[in-house]
Amino acid sequence: MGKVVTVANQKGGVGKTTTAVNLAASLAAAEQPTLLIDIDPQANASNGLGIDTRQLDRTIYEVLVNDLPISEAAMKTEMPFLEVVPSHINLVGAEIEMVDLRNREMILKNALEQARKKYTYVLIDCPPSLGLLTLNALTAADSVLIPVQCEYYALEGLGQLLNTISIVRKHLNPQLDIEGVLLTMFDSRLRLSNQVVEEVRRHFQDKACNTLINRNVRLSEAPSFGKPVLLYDALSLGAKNYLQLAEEIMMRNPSL
Amino acid sequence: MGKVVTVANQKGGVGKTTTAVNLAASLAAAEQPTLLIDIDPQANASNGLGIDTRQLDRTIYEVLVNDLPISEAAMKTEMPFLEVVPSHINLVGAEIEMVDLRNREMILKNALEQARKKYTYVLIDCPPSLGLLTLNALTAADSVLIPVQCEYYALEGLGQLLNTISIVRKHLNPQLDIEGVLLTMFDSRLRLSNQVVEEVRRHFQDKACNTLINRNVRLSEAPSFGKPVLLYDALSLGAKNYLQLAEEIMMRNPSL
Ligand SMILES: Nc1ncnc2c1ncn2[C@@H]1O[C@H](COP(=O)(O)OP(=O)(O)OP(=O)(O)O)[C@@H](O)[C@H]1O
Ligand SMILES: Nc1ncnc2c1ncn2[C@@H]1O[C@H](COP(=O)(O)OP(=O)(O)OP(=O)(O)O)[C@@H](O)[C@H]1O
Ligand SMILES: [Mg+2]
Ligand SMILES: [Mg+2]
Repeated sequence: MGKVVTVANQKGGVGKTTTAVNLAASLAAAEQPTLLIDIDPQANASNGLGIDTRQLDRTIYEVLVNDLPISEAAMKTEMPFLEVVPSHINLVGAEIEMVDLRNREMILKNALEQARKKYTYVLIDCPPSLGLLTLNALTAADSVLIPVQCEYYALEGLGQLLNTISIVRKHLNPQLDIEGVLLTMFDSRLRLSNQVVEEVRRHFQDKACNTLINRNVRLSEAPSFGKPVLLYDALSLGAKNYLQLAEEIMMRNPSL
Repeated sequence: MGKVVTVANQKGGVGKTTTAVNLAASLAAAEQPTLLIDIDPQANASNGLGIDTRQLDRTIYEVLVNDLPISEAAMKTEMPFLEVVPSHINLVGAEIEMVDLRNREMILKNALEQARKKYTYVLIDCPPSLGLLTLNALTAADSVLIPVQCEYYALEGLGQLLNTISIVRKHLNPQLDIEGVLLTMFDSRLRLSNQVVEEVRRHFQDKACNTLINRNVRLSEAPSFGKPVLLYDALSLGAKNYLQLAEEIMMRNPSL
C-alpha cells in the first residue's frame, strides 16, 4: 500500500510546487513508483514537467467532477518510475461545482482507493489556499509535508495551517500525520534565514526535516525547460538537496 | 475623489503584500492621504504594520459581512497620512458567507463609496487566489497593480489573471484599467531575472512600470519589526525602490 503525502501551505510562494515536483522526481530516481497529482488550478507542477495542460481532456478536473478513474488521467513522464495526474485551468470552477456534492471533502480520497496500490508514493501539490481543493488533499493524505520559506510572513502563517490540520484530523481524516516541516530557500548569509530555521527547529523538534533546501537558481530555471532539476542540472545544490530529502523521507518510512 | 488601486496576482509569493504596504507608506510619506485595505485572510499586510489582528472586532470582515462602515474599521498608524483597514482570520469563512448575498461582487465597491472622498489613494492587498475576495477588490478598483516576481512560474500565471480582469471589466467594472505591471525581487546577476524583465516589457510596453523592485533583504526583515521598510531602514535599496514607485504612480495620476 503506497503512502499519500500532501504538500500544503496556504502561504503563497513558499516552494510547494518546487518541492512536489523535485521530491517526486528524486523518489522516482530511487526507483520508487511515484504518482504526482497537481490539484492547483495554476497547473505549475504540470507545466514544470513540460506538460501543456490546455490541450488535455483527462485531468484532475475530470477525476474530481466526472468520476474519471485516476488510472485514466495518469500520464507517463521522461522518468520511468514517475507518473503525473495533470491539472487544468478549469479547476478554478471546480471548488464551486463541488460545494453541493455529498461528501465533497472525500472525493479525492475515494478516487485514490485503487491508485494507492500501484504506487509507493503519491504526492499532491496544492494551491495557496485552504479551500475545498486543499481540504480534499488533506482528507486523502496519510501525511502532510509543509514547506516553509525562511521568511517572516511564512512563519506567521503556520498557526493557521496547523489549526486546519487538526480540524481535518478531528472531522475528516483521523490518521492525518505531519510528514515534516521543510525549510526552503535557505540562505546561510542572511540573519533572517537563520532565525527562521532556529525558530522552526525549536518549535517542531523531530517533525522538522533535517534536510534544508538552499536558495539555488537552478531550481527556478528548471521549470522553464519543463524538467525537474535532477534532469536539468544533476550536480546542482538544488538537485542534491532534493535527493537528500527523498532519502530522508524513505528512511522515515522503511515499511513501504 | 481618490483612486482605488487593487494589488492582485493569484500566483503566490510574488510581492503583493510587500508592494501594498510599502507603496502605501511611500505615498503617505509624500503627504498623500492613503488608506490600505487588507482583504487577505492571512492578514500579512496588517501584521506587517504591527497590528495584532486577533484582538480586533472591527476589521474588513465586519465591513463585508455586517455592513460596518469603512470609517469605523480604519485604524491610524505611526505615519500621519496612512490608515489601515485590517484583516482577520475569520475572513476565511467570508467567501462562503458572501456567496448567497445579492450583488456579492459589489459589497466592497459599495462600502468604498464614502471612503473614497477622504483619501487620495486607496490600496487593496489581495490573497493568492481569484475567489470572491479578489473579485470584490477588482470590482471596487479604478485600476489594478500586478506584481510579477522575476521567475518563470510568475510569468506563466499572467494569462489567467488578464483573463479574469477582462471578465470583470465586461460584467462588473467597465472602467477597470491596468495601473501597471511591477517587476519584483529582481536580481541583475541572474539570467532568468533579466529574461523575465525583457519578456514583460516587450509584452506590456508602457503598462510595465519603469520602477524595478530589486531583491533586498531589508524588505523581508521590516515586517518582523511591524514597520514598512521606510521606517525600518530608509536608506535601503528597498526603501528607495518603493519611493520611486510612489513617484511614478503620482506622475501617472496628476489630476488626483
Ligand atoms: N530553493 C529555491 N531556490 C530558488 N528558487 C526557488 C526555490 N524554491 C522555489 N523557488 C522559486 O520560487 C518561486 C516560488 O516557488 P513555488 O512556485 O514552488 O512556490 P509555491 O508555494 O508552489 O507557490 P504557490 O503558492 O503560487 O503555489 C518559483 O518561481 C520557484 O521557481
Ligand atoms: N523585493 C524583495 N526583496 C526581498 N524579499 C522580498 C521582496 N519582496 C517580497 N519579499 C519577501 O518575499 C516573500 C513573499 O512576498 P509577499 O509576502 O509580499 O508576497 P505575496 O504575493 O503577498 O504572497 P501571498 O501570495 O502569500 O499573499 C515575503 O517573505 C517577503 O518579505
Ligand atoms: Mg505552487
Ligand atoms: Mg500577501
